[in-house]
Amino acid sequence: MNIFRIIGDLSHLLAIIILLRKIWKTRSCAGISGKSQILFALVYTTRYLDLVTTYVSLYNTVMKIIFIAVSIATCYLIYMKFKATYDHNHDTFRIEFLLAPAVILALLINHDFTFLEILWTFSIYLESVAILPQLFMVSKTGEAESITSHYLFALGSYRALYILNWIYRYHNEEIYDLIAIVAGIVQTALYCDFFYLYITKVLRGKKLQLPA
Amino acid sequence: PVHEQDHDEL
Repeated sequence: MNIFRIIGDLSHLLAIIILLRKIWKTRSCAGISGKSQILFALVYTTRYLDLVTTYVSLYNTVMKIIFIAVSIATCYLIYMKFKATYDHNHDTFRIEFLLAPAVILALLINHDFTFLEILWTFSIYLESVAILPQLFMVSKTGEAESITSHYLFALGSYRALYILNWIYRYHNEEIYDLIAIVAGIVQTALYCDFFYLYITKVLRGKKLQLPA
Repeated sequence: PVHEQDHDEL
């Protein structure tokens, strides 16, 4: 474990807590892409099945359970409890165009052709693009509430910090995982324009307005 | 450097 991964995991935890709390407190999921949340729930449930087979550490187990529980709870709030506030009209990204390539790529490029390894690889590929429906929705509505942009900043920072973690592990522990690294770079790259807008606008108290 | 086998990351 290293500082980059710890801060990255905490940033990730912060992001999903910010989102769950925002929906719960405002009793509304306006501006939130339910499709992205479904993809994230799928990412965690497919990646963390090894909860039942391998024990890494208490930290690892607790965090996996939290990620699965919070992502499913968020989907429940969006699609069940506060369904009336779900913005169907702007959450229109075709997620089959993300799921199919992730499945195909996981079957073609993986470390080991076993059930759990294919699921893990699918989860890594899917996570790299899972935020697209949310970014697409923000671009369609042309703006995002500041709490949503804090959520996106924390979520984007987590994988950016993981890149530093992978560099650290490559040099200090002499191990690396190319699938996770390439997917992590793609995932972080997708946030770049958002990071720019967040730093130049939101941190100066302005609303996040995207050029529609 | 070797390829990481066990997925010990989240």
